[in-house]
Amino acid sequence: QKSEEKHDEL
Amino acid sequence: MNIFRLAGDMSHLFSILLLLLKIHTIKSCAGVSLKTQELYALVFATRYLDIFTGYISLYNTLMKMFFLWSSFTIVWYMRYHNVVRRSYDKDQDTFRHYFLILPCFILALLVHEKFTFLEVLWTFSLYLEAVAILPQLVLLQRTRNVDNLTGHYVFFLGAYRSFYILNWIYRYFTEQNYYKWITWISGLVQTALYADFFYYYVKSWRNSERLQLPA
Repeated sequence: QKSEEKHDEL
Repeated sequence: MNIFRLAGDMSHLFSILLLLLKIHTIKSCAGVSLKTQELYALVFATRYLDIFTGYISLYNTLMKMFFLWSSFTIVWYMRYHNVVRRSYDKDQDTFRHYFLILPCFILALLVHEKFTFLEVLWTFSLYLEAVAILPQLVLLQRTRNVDNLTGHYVFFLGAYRSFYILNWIYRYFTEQNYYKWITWISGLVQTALYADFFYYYVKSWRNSERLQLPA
């Protein structure tokens, strides 16, 4: 699971 | 989600609750910059458009909804509430906040990860958030005698930013392929803006004095 696709921080 | 990110979000939440407490309960917004609050409303409105397009978690969605609701509520109170608007230091809060918006937008058009509508607006919100506290810091400097709630509000906002930096460091070492230059640099700039305020806040706290900023 890559984190760069979606912004998961606020 | 790690402990630093959670601590950051909770500081952010707490700072807004302090501000709402001051405005809603004491019916005063003395020492609070409407310019900064308007910038935050714009930051959240442009950043959280993804509420409609992507789902991360219930936690994220609820926090986004709270930040959107609270920022527009605070602006509404300061502009239109019969009692609250009278306590607004309009003559002192003169920072030309519109001049921050255009450069941030141009920068977002030039420097971004992907040239899409949502991505450019997201990047714009990061740049704008980095400088949105400036009108508030200028107002504090002008009023010099800072009331407790306003001082704590700015302190917890700064704490939120500091925890986010720890969160990024933690994620960099624990996740693969985790690097976000734009977020990091704007976050660092934003946190640096609080350094001077932090110094005087801690000093006044240690001497148990009222927070007073130098002229």
